[in-house]
Order: sequence, then C-alpha cells, then structure tokens
Amino acid sequence: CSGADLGPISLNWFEELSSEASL
Amino acid sequence: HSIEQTKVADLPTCDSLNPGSLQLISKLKNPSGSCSVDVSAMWWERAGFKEPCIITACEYVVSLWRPLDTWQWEKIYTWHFTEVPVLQIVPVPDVCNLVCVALGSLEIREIRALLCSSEDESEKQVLLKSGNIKAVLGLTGRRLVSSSGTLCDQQVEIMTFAEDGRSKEKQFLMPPEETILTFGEVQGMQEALLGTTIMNNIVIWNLKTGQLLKKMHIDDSYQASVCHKAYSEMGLLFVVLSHSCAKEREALGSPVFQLIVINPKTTLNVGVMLYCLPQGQAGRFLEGDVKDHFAAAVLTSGTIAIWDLLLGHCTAVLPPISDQNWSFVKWSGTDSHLLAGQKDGNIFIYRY
Repeated sequence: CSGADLGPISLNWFEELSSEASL
Repeated sequence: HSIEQTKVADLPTCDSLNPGSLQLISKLKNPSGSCSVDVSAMWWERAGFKEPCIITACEYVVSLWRPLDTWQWEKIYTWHFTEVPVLQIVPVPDVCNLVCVALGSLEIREIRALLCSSEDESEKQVLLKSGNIKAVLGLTGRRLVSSSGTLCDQQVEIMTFAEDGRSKEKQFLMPPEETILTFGEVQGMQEALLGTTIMNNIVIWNLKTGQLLKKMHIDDSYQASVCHKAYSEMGLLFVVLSHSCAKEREALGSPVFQLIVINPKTTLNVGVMLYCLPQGQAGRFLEGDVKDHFAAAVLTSGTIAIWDLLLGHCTAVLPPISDQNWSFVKWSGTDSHLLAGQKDGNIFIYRY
C-alpha cells in the first residue's frame, strides 16, 4: 500500500486547537 | 508519518459467512397496531433493583419491557403520543429511568423525555425542545446535544440532566456555517464532540468552552455521511462513517461503512478501510449501529449485515425472517446482544 502524508502530528491536538481558538 | 491508504475490506462470499455467529435467544412481539420504528436497551430501576430493559417505539406508542425468567418480557410502562409520531429513540448514556424520543414526520419537531413519577409510578413525558430540529444525540455524562433552526439562525445546544433525569442546565456551542447532519462522540474524550455537515465536512467542538475548533473536509466520493464512532490515537482521529448514498463500484462492491483517519491539526485525512457487502449481496445502507468494534446495518435489500471492524470484513448476514424485511438494528447497550426489528412490531434478540 502507498503512504499518505497527513502532515505534522500532535498528541495534544485537542488542547492546542482549543488554545488556538481562544486567540 | 505516513498512513496506509484505503484498503478494500475482504469480500468473502455469502457461503463463507458463519451463520452460527448469531444465535436467536428471544423474541418480543409488540401488539400495538402502529408501525414499529425503533428499539433500544437501557437500565431501569424499580424498588431499588436495576434491570436491563428494552424500549420499543411504534409511531404513537413507546413501551418499556422488563426481563422475566427464560427470556420472556413483561411490558411495564407505556407512553402514548397523539399528535406527532415518534421518529426515533434517543438513548442518554449514564442516566437511569429516563429515555428521550424524537418526534416528527419527516424532520424532528420535538424532543421529549419519558420518565415515571416517583410518587405513583405513572408515566410522564416532558417536552425538552421543539422547533426545526436537524440532529440529536445522547452523550456520556447525562448530556443531550441537538441542532435546530435554519442555516442563518442555527443553534447547537447541550442539555445536561440531573441524576433524577430532570433537565439541569443548558449550554450553546458555536454553530458551523452549514447544516449539521449527525453528531458523534470521541471515545474517551468527554470534552470533544464531532459533527458531520451537509457540505461533507467534519467539525470538532470543545464542549467545555463551546468553541468550534476545526472544520475538516472529507472525500467527496461519499455524501451525507453519518458518524458512528470516533476515537483518538497517536495524535490522529479515527472516524467510522456510514454511507447511505454510496454507489456500487465494480471493483469494490457496495461500501456500507468506512474508517477514515484525520490529522486534526492539519485537517488532512485519508480513507483507511472500506467495509463492503460480501459478494452476492446487494443493497445500500439504510440504518445501522456501531458498538465497540462491531458494526451492524440494515440494507435496502431488507437484510442485516455485521462487520468486525478489526478483522475488516463482514462476519454475518441475517436474511429477512418470515418474509418480513428488517427495518432497524441496534446493539444493546446493556449486554452484547443485537436487537433487530421489523415494521410489524416483532423484535428479535440475538446473541453475537
């Protein structure tokens, strides 16, 4: 199977997206 | 970080499926004359004793059944509706002695809570919400989410119930600028909620703050996706969707469920697995349910099919019984049983 790049991954995505949304 | 691209689930022929994996253990006949629409299982407490009960919904009657010995059932409560028919049961996890129902004709017009008076044991119903309701889902932590209104005044509301089932508090989430089709919880993340939208996006909310965190566009090959299950692993979001509009493709067969993986940080996503019908089976997704790693669907052909999401293929096919097509299927929330219903009110309970 070929690979697909999903970009940089963060284990804390939920906290990081929440912080970004607060800005 | 790379991920395996869409793999077509194995397509065994019907003959190779193990019919013994479903064992009929009980049958429940609902004598109500109206058309049967839904079934669910839940815990109900009477005289300090909690029992795994079954809720059946016909167009104008919802009944609660308690188990007797030898897999027989006794109807203990019945709620009647006179004006607006019942569309679906909306189970609310972590709540005992309360079930919600959505009422309406084509679209949901009301959500009602069904409960019993602690004083005289009589059936009660409380109107929780009315209007042009598009989607509703019961969430863990005794919560109910619903979206209502039209595009320009869409409201997404979370209602939290007290332990006794009464509505306690309300909170609003930031609406996306497109109609929400379905909601989905993210396993183990009580503060996260997903929604699928009419524009083929998956949105994520933070339920604590009400923030809309991200809008992620998914493959346009499948429209009107329903979110059945989601979990986060290694920084990625895995989502099981069903596709009622999926067309049969020669090489793939009919895709009924799909597992996709999304990187929520970048919104990039890819299909991981398609769960297709076995060779020799026709039909599209009509209605279905996912619990743990098992997915069950009623197909337009009137047959029920079950997939093991880890094995990646269909493990059982249940053809119509007594020449009656299946019309809905649910996994029991109280045990590992499959509840399969027909329009005439017959509910069959299988051990899987």
